[in-house]
Amino acid sequence: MFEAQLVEGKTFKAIIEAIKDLVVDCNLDCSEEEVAIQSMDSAHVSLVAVRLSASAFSNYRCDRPNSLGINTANMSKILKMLGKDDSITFKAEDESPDSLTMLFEGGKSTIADFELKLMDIETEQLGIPDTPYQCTIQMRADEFQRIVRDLQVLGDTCTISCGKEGVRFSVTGAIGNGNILVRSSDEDKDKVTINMEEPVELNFALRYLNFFTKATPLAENVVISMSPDVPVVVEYPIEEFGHVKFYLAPKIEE
Amino acid sequence: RKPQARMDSFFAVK
Repeated sequence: MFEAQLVEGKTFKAIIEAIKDLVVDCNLDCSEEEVAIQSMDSAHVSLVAVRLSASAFSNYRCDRPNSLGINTANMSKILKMLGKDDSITFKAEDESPDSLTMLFEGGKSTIADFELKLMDIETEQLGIPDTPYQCTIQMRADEFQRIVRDLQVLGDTCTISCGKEGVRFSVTGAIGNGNILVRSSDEDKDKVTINMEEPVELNFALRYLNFFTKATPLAENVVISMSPDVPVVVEYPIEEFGHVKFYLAPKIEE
Repeated sequence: RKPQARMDSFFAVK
């Protein structure tokens, strides 16, 4: 039996909204410790990793590890009916369940229940090594969203370079080019923290960075981690309960 | 244009 109540149901809704443009079908991997999602996009250029710790839920019960295969677009349709202050209670049987039951409860007078059909999804889980990164940048999530959105009008590839003076986002395109420099700042309102061992410069597809910023409502700050010649990690922490992490493979110089 | 690398070339399947 899997049964868990998320008091702030809107957090789960925001997670599904954040990943549904990248991931069509995915497993909710439920275990005693957490509910997790790991999936690549169809082009295998990016990877989404979600974790919601059991402590994020009340009345968490997971008798044995279970993978619940969902279609994110269909899940999103059901979550459209979630009230903004509703809790969600998830329920599924142990042995290859056909459906996931979700109860939406807000005020005392209304309880809505939905059943989402599940499917068997064969996925390859990638092992992501827990290695330190050369550069880690923490900045406001909405500021990162604005930069990525603004630069997309100039071209399709963004060079992110982290150096002594700060982090530079650069785009070169047919109509011209642009640079946005983000420097360390202690100001409460838009605090920027840059930890750098060695300068790093990598090229990324803006289209994917834009997909990642769909997670902006989940977190005040985004954490961007880079090392030479490996995928960037764009992390949206969910309070102390988990995260949505996006990994994006760089574009490689020929 | 710079070619796009794929995720599976960085992380191995578990």
